[in-house]
Amino acid sequence: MRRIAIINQKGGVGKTTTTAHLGAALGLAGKRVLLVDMDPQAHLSLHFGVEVSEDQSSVYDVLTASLPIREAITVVHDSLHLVPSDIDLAAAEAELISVMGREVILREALDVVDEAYDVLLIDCPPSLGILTINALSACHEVVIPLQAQFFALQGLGKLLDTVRLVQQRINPDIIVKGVALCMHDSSTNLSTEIVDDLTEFLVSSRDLDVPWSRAEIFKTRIRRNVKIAESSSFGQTVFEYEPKSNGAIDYNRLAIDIFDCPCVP
Amino acid sequence: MRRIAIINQKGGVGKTTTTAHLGAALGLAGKRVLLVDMDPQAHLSLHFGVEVSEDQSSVYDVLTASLPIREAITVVHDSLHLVPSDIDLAAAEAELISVMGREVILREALDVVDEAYDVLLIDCPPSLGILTINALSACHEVVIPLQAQFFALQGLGKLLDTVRLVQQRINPDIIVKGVALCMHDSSTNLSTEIVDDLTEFLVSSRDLDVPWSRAEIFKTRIRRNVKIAESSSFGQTVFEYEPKSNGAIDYNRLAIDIFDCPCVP
Ligand SMILES: Nc1ncnc2c1ncn2[C@@H]1O[C@H](COP(=O)(O)OP(=O)(O)OP(=O)(O)O)[C@@H](O)[C@H]1O
Ligand SMILES: Nc1ncnc2c1ncn2[C@@H]1O[C@H](COP(=O)(O)OP(=O)(O)OP(=O)(O)O)[C@@H](O)[C@H]1O
Ligand SMILES: [Mg+2]
Ligand SMILES: [Mg+2]
Repeated sequence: MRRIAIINQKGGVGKTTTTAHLGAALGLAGKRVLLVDMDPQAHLSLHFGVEVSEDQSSVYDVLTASLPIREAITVVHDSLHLVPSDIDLAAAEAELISVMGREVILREALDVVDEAYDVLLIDCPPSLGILTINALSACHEVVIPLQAQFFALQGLGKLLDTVRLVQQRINPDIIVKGVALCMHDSSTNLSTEIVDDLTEFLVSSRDLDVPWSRAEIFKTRIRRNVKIAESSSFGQTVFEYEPKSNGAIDYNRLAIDIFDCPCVP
Repeated sequence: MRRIAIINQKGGVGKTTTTAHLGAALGLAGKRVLLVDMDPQAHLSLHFGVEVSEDQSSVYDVLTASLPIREAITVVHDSLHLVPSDIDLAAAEAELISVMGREVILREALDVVDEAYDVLLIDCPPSLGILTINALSACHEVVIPLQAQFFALQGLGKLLDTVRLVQQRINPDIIVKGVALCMHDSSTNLSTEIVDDLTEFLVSSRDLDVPWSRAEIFKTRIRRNVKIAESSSFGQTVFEYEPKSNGAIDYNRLAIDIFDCPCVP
């Protein structure tokens, strides 16, 4: 199973939207996809209309009550499956404080289903706490949605430091696959400047021994598109809501950039 | 000192931008303003170019090491002061777990400077954890920046539950002053629908005994404006960067809506 964590501690940059759309695109291409919602605000789960209840366990139960992950998995569409989250997960940070090996609990749980899926995508909350650390410890690759605004690169620096720490202490195989520019408005000077600075930074990291030495800015930039925003409130991805929109085109192309599979017919 | 917490656990909805601009507007009107950055990501501090260092203490020291708040306050401009944050604050959540009265530490610290300022604005992180609870316990009023997209009202429900809990258990005087629509695009059906639903919800709460019974949607909606996004990466508010822009006009009017003072000449 190819394992990718979708991470950025900055709020509202497109993590959930990217996880939902890459997941949906891969599912439409017939891949077996497992999504894990690691955000207590559970927007990925909401997006797909999945509510945690007596009959539906969440990732919280997997992390804190050793529930086997298969019991928390729900089918979204055919080959697209989800481990949902709910607000209880906010307590996990405190509950896991003194648990031995608390950073690798998710990894252990996922190892059990490693053969059952082709791709794993983990949607992370806007923080670099224990939930995001669990995602980093459980994955091989990191994709970073980034909005070219407001100190995007400062936040990126902190995120990369965290990836490096995880690589040094817990997960030597973790690498940063790349940065996905989201809600992109290429007409502004600011975004051009940020993309140039980012490109320069990545190029200068090529010869260093760091987990981002081969990270790229994915060629496809997800343009700001109101159809994307609207689709989520209908519990749909833009592929169902408005398949001819720029939003659908962009996320399809980003899926090709990352996974080499033309996903949506 | 009038005390307002700027809260929304959803990421990227305009909390920091709103705190910075309301603070700057009040400062320009000659009010004595104290801003407190309660986000470990410290974007409000970054916005004003304030870095925590050996010579500059942060709110973390105030919360965990009993540093008197006056020693962490720095002058941004004339009557606009700031207690900055930095990444250490991420550890506060864990460190405060078993501290007696951990929800009211900020309040106690702020009581000392109650006479020194006219207005206090607290910028909160995208979560409902102990940092946000400290802000709620320390304030009289809550202003909720809201982006009319993606389950904005679901998130609002959880936020209001939290305000109510704080009112019942810690701070009986807390009220929700209102909702500030940010990054608003009034041309979409989605935003109109969300605003209508929100209006209906607030109207139906008028006769209930809840902290939001007199909450309003502030008349001024902050329109999406690239000048606002650009100004922050220059370490400026839009009042300095582009004083004639819609961004400056909107935030000036919002300041009038909330504070009844025409702030910017
Ligand atoms: N390309 C786009 N065009 C227009 N709106 C978008 C686009 N991508 C995302 N959005 C909207 O922007 C908002 C934030 O996106 P999203 O929730 O995916 O960010 P996030 O990084 O997961 O946020 P959080 O930090 O809160 O988890 C949502 O309302 C979403 O529908
Ligand atoms: N009216 C606006 N028009 C255009 N861009 C805006 C506007 N308001 C805020 N932004 C930009 O949107 C991004 C998110 O805003 P901001 O950081 O204020 O949100 P936040 O709620 O504080 O986020 P977080 O949850 O990460 O603390 C920033 O890049 C900011 O510059
Ligand atoms: Mg999200
Ligand atoms: Mg903020």
